[in-house]
Amino acid sequence: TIGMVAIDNQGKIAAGTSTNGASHKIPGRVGDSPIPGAGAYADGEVGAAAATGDGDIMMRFLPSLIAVEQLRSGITPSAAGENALRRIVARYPDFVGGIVVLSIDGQYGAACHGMNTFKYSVCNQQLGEVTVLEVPCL
Amino acid sequence: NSMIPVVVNTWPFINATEKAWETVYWKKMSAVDAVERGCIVCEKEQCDGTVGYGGSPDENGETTLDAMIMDGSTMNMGAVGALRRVKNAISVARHVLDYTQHSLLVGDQATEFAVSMGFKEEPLETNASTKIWQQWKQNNCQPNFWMNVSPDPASTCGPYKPATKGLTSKQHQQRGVKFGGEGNHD
Repeated sequence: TIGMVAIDNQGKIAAGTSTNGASHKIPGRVGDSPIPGAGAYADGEVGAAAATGDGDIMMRFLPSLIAVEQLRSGITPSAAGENALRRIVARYPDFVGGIVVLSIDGQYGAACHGMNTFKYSVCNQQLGEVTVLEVPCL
Repeated sequence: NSMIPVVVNTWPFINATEKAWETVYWKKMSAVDAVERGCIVCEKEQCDGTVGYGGSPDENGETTLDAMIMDGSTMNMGAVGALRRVKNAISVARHVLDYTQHSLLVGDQATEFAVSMGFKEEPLETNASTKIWQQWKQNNCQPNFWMNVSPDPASTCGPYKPATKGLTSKQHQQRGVKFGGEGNHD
């Protein structure tokens, strides 16, 4: 899956996903990717998020929506992502997945669980080029 | 604010992020355009084998696609689920956003919508995805996502029927497939 969030020159924000899902899935299965709040979510007032991992689990917890709502309370994008994933891990300790979070002022962060680290890619004027960042998982 | 514009992408899919950045920064197009164009790159490059055609075959060997695009400034969105026989899933989702009042179209009807909007209908399977599927069949259909069925899905292919014994809450939470990490994820 690719999950992407972006803010344009006018300060407008968007989020999206594209995936071919799980290998050997039961025919007809759809994961979290096309579900708003699960695979991705964007709210022009506060920010956006996109999640990746085990979609059958993520779609039960709406981590992208949770992360955006966490941003609304004023915490950092990284903390927002961590809090969203902690809700999943509390019920599914073996959960594997990650999330990227972007606030409406351009701050970004990521969180993950079930892997050693999670790599994601970013570009803004400060970075000047696409940069791959890596965060340790919860 | 030097932090804006900005694009952020799950996983190190650099070419997709570069295309989104080009779209939003150099071409000064919208964030929705950036997300669509970035995802298109991954659909064409089959990023990680988890995006686009020719990956993640289902139990019948078919590749189907899911995609969504959401405009945070309007709270409008478009999405497709289990899209069959159309490669450019994110753009079909964009058409759901732009040309309908719905949010999510699925399955064969999503394909019909895509074709009516001018998208090409073609197989999503490749030699590589067919080989993955054949190896899975030869491995007694392991791993799979079934539980509480008969015959035993941990060792046998289907078709399956519900097991006759009652279910426990623990059985409901079993997860037999290690899924969600790099190279195999939603």
